[in-house]
Amino acid sequence: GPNNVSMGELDRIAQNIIKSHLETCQYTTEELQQLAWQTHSYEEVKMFQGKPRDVLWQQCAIQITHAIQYVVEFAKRISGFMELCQNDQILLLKSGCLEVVLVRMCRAFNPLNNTVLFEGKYGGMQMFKALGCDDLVSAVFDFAKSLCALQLTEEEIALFSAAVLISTDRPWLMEPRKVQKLQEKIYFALQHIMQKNHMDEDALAKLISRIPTLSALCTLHTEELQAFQQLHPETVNVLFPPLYKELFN
Amino acid sequence: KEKHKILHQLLQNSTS
Repeated sequence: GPNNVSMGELDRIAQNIIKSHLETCQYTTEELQQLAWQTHSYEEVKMFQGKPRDVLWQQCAIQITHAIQYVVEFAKRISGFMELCQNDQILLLKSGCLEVVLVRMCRAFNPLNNTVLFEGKYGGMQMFKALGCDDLVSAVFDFAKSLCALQLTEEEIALFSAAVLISTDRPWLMEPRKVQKLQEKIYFALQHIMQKNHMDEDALAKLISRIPTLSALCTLHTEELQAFQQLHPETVNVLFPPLYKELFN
Repeated sequence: KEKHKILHQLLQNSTS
């Protein structure tokens, strides 16, 4: 294997990450397939559109927070993550958890009709109109569509999620070398699996090229939250989940 | 650490 990592070790890393991913996904692949064509009716979409802005924001903050709790559990099960110092565990999760949620979201996205699973059924972008941040919503939908186009397997989604999370690009890491070693192994494992699964030699490069978009989406989310908070400070302070505030405020 | 009380707590909880 590359850089003195044996194939056996890469395989062990891959198996651990895939298992961690499957154990901590909110929905199984089968559940998602069953739901894929259950879409919100016109009336249901109208109902979302008619909600006050702060109510829909709160609803989305709750959903995101719920998804993040699963990502924390995913991180904890990755071999090596809990061996990092506590500062770095918190830092990686704080800066990467929303990115992983967005990667995972492509599992619950139907690219054939551009709908996403929200509140039990699939619905299009118009469902989020009342949030008042069309740019962010359409950028998130574009991202999901572009990731779906790569036709990743569940194993590749798992390894890519881990690679996004365990990243040396985060500032203020106390043990960047330790993080780097873990990240390199994850990338080798991802590369190995993608070479096996994809005819397209550039598949991995295409996947990696989505990372800057992920980080731009998270920046945009923070900006939209700040703008919303200026108008509805009491909604954020009183009604938003404490974990959401801790991570993004 | 105080700033990330909940995250800290989630990391401490044993994996079920």
